[in-house]
Amino acid sequence: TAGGEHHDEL
Amino acid sequence: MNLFRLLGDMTHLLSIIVLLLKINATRSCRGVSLKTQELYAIVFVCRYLDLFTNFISLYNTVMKVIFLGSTFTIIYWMRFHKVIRVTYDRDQDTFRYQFLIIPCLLLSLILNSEFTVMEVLWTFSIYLEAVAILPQLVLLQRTNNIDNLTGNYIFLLGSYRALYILNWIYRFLTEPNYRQYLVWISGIVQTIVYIDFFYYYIRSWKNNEKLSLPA
Repeated sequence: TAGGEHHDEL
Repeated sequence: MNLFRLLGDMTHLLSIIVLLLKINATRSCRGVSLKTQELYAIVFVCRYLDLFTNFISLYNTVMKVIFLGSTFTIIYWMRFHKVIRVTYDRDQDTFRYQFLIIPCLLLSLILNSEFTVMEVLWTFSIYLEAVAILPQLVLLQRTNNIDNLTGNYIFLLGSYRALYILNWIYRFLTEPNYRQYLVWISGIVQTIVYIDFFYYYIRSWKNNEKLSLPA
């Protein structure tokens, strides 16, 4: 996603 | 997934298990903030909307379902269980949700990495999690007689946050292009919120005294 934000953490 | 992340998640899980066991075994939720639990419920619902859209791993999916289920179980017990609900410190747990929810919502509308419903709600959950423990800390300060399990619950939650910071440092050093500024800053703020509590928790443990927070 934009800004390099990861959503793979809880 | 690195060891710090796994330990962090396990500490988080353990904190919730401690709380479930305490409430279930003692049939009492004395000293537990319903406001904090409900804020966590909002956090988990907003963050885990991607359960339906984005599969990351079986591990992530199972953990998300456990966090949602356990938080709603605690809320159900505190609100509706005929024995437990009577033990809730309703008069002391007076922190106002809107003081936390509204600023976090506004901030997530301004500061996000993508202006979409899913992304804004996810960002909102990151900001709200950072401050969701505050009603619990305020209640703790008001309740003179803190039982060990409530103290341990908060200590485990704070440890989980500290382990997540180590996880980010590890990822930053090992994964190229890995960065998530909003998460890092919120996570650091969240960990700072616990520092005062940690100080008194460790001091009471060293002196073998019951934990109490100064007013």
